[in-house]
Amino acid sequence: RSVHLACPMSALSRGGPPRSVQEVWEDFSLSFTPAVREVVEFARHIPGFQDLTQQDQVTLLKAGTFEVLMVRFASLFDVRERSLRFLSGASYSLPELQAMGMGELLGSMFDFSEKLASLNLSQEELGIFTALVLVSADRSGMENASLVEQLQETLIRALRSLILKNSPNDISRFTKLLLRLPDLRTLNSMHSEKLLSFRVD
Amino acid sequence: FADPASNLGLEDIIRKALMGSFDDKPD
Repeated sequence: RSVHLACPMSALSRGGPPRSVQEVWEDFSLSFTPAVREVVEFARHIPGFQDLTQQDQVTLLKAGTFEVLMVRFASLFDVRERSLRFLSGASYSLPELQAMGMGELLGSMFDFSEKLASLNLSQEELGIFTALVLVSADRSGMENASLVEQLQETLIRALRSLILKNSPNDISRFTKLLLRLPDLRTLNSMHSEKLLSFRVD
Repeated sequence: FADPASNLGLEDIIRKALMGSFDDKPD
């Protein structure tokens, strides 16, 4: 049975021969593991992250890797053209992706990307925001939640200060950005459900 | 999440990356 994996990290190419589930997963793993390792490297460079217990570092990364990658890959979603460019370079229209069974999740990903893009974040703002996505004290199973919370508050203060410095006349920009955090949680849940159904299928 | 090529799950990949144990061998 041939399958498609409508994920920007998939090596899916246009007009290629039908591939088995095993082939699709093997292709996917070539980009998946390096992407996760990059997220871990990013986390290690967040000041204070390595002071957390190792179990909390793992818990935060396990819970937040998808959300970090979603932020990182948001620019692959072409909101105007309603298309998604995969890391392989191939570009797919929304209807093509919907035909692969990615309707609701994909639409929500486009909505998120559009909202994030509208904030015109600088690289520095995006970096602190991404750190904040990862360092969330309310993830379940934290060993030392207060230490994570301290780091989270430090990041929130740093982000707020930077955004106010960069946009002193737009006080809503910081609030709008923080509102993207629950959006990411929702996308994370939807993605987990999708992944589960893919495996079950 | 899982890496079918190496039979590693997301948590294993994270733990290995955190410990730097990916560094001593090629992917």
